[in-house]
Amino acid sequence: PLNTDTFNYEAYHTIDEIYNFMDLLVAENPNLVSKLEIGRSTENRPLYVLKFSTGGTNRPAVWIDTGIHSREWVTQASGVWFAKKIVEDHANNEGVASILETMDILLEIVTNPDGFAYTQTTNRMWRKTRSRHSGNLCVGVDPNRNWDAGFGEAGASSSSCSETYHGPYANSEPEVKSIVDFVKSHGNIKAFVSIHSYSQLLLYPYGYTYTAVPDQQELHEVSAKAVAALSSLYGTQYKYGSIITTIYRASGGTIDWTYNQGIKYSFTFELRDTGRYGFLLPAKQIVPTAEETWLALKVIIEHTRDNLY
Amino acid sequence: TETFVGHQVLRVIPQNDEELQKVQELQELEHLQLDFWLAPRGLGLPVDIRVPFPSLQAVKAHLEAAGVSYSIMIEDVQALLDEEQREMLRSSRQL
Repeated sequence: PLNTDTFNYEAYHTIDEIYNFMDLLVAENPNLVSKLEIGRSTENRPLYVLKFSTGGTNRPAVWIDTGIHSREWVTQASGVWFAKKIVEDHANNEGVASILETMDILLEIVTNPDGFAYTQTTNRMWRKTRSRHSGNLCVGVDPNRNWDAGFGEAGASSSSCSETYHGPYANSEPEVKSIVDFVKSHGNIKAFVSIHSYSQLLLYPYGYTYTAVPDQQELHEVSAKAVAALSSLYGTQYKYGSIITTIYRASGGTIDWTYNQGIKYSFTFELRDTGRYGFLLPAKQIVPTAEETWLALKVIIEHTRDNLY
Repeated sequence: TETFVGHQVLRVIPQNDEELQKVQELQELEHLQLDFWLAPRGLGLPVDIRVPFPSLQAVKAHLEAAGVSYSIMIEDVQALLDEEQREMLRSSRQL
């Protein structure tokens, strides 16, 4: 019978295979892993969050999401690997095991299930959600432009056919609104990491304004340490900095909203492409990508634990 | 299922403002159906553009006429997708 030890982490999987993996992981680790449904997508697919907890009540938590842009397949695949890694660390009492004594880890692997399913059935290059808003010529909203942080300002498009279309109003996408509601109701998330690909960047707020965040220096220092840890494994070179100074102006972005909610340690990763494959990173690079990224995530998670606020 | 036969991904690394502007002009030409995998961000930073086969000639002519050098990052997008699908099928069979 299949279990998460025989699961093939070096391959891309369908949305159903990933959902099945989640159920296996929960069944194998009932005292550590639970599966929360935080909402439903436009096409009524469940939005699942894996919660890793050793007990306590509403402990401080770290949030990690992958796949918000559906074509960035290496991110969902890395999310699957992260889930198994957390369980293994706990079993072997190493890595993040000590974190789990005082904090919870929340992991949303398939953050844009409609878009992900669409990349597997119809258009591999699809990035957005699959919502249809009246009066719009095209389908879908960029879920990383739909948050209530500089929403609709420069750095997003008002054209529904654009890849960076911000949507008719903030939180119009249920995939976004579900996270917003969850973050607000949980109230004790202390770090929020949203994972994209590609171009090898570690970014912190803001994207919608040149105004530096009050915690800029600390976030920059944590980024430097995280990138150094990431590069130490395979030499993958990353740049880091605020969104607007490192890539371009982007409004309505996830981590701008989470930072403004008071979640100081808000970061976005843009995972590897090794300069040749873009979104079509070969499956044999999934595990090395996940391994190096995990080293950076651990730096962020450990810094959060040691600097709770 | 949408296919990407003949689509190429071109990589442009703008070296000056004129080159950056020439690349940004391409973003306005919606009829070319270009997919900016990496949007223009600044000088010296790669811009990756997936170009549908019917638009290849026009895009390359636009860049060459302006003396903007480019490289072909992916020769045929569909070939990589076919390989990806084969691997997924192999993995599913294992499952």
